[in-house]
Amino acid sequence: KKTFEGDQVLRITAKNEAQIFLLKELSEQEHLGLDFWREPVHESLPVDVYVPFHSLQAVRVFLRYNQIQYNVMIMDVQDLLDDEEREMVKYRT
Amino acid sequence: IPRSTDDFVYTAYHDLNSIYSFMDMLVAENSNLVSKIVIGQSYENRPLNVLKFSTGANRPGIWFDTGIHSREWVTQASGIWFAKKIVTDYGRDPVLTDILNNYDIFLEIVTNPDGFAYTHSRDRMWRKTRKPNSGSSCVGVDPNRNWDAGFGGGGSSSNPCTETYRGPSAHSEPEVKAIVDFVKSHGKLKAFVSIHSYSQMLLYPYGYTSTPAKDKAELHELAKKAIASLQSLYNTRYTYGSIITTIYQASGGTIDWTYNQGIKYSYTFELRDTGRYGFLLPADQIIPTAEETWLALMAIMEHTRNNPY
Repeated sequence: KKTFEGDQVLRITAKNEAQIFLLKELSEQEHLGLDFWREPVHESLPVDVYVPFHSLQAVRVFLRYNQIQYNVMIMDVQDLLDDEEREMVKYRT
Repeated sequence: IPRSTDDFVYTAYHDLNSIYSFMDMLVAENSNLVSKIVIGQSYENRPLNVLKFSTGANRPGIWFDTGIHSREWVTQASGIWFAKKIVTDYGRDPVLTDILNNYDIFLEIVTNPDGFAYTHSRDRMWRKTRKPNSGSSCVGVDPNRNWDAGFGGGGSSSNPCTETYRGPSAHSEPEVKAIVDFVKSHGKLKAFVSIHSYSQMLLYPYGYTSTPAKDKAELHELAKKAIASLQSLYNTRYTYGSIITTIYQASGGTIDWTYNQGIKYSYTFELRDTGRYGFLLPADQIIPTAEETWLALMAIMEHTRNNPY
């Protein structure tokens, strides 16, 4: 079963079309293993991106270097999944 | 194991077997109102079950589906709640009763069962179907890019390793083809609502083209009314509009196809949540989500009943 320890979901707020363009470029970097839960489309819409632990540093550096604002929406994906699993087991029991 | 749908825990997420058992229980308890039809089989040979709520023969129909993207668990959970709500309210809520006295309601709770089973067993974040792609090690197709509506255009991918892979051809996925065949053979569906999560939107066609739908004005007004109704419960903020103007270009989408088939009231929902949990919405938010969504679905159904075409 795939696990997600240390993986995060970032909420990114682009402030202009140029930053949206940069985020689209980022989304094409297949080796990072990113999963855009909300895609970069327009600066009026937030962008949510799932980032595997091994790519976190690279993504953060990219965002900071390009002065793109972000905050951590989910600190550790596996923590949430563990909570979810516990809830399901509780009801099954 | 719950013995009846009254014992079923609506505040928890359930696996595929539990959901299919729930459907069977609901049918057994309400055989005068509910039946189960199997519209096809998934790639991995799971039945594609649809609940049919009907009080008479040869009625026009209203379609709801949840869970076409398997990881969007709040949608399947909401679908379960809708099913129970329909049987509970029939005969009590005069509006729903009148709708059901004139229309059949079809509800496909797990539209992508292979993907859903996979989210429970292997990868909680799986979105697509589970059919292998020849010539690629990547599995699955985005079933919301696989419809014959601008298929292959912008806002879908030809790369099997992406989340928006459109598939080799329109309706290549059995989960999609089954609905296509059902819609065509039924011939009298008047509303079609496909339910996703999580960016809190109610959207109408088109996604593949910026040409406005010919019924845009009416669809927009109805969306506004439905969202006002939804917001009246918990003040959840929703936006609404056409797919291409509200989020992005998306080709091969479900409701673009249904609209082009003549189903005027074609909508797609994006349920909660935004900004906190994404696809990992905690189970304690299932019922509030379903409750508020139901109000919008009622608005769409009521409008459909009041505006026959």
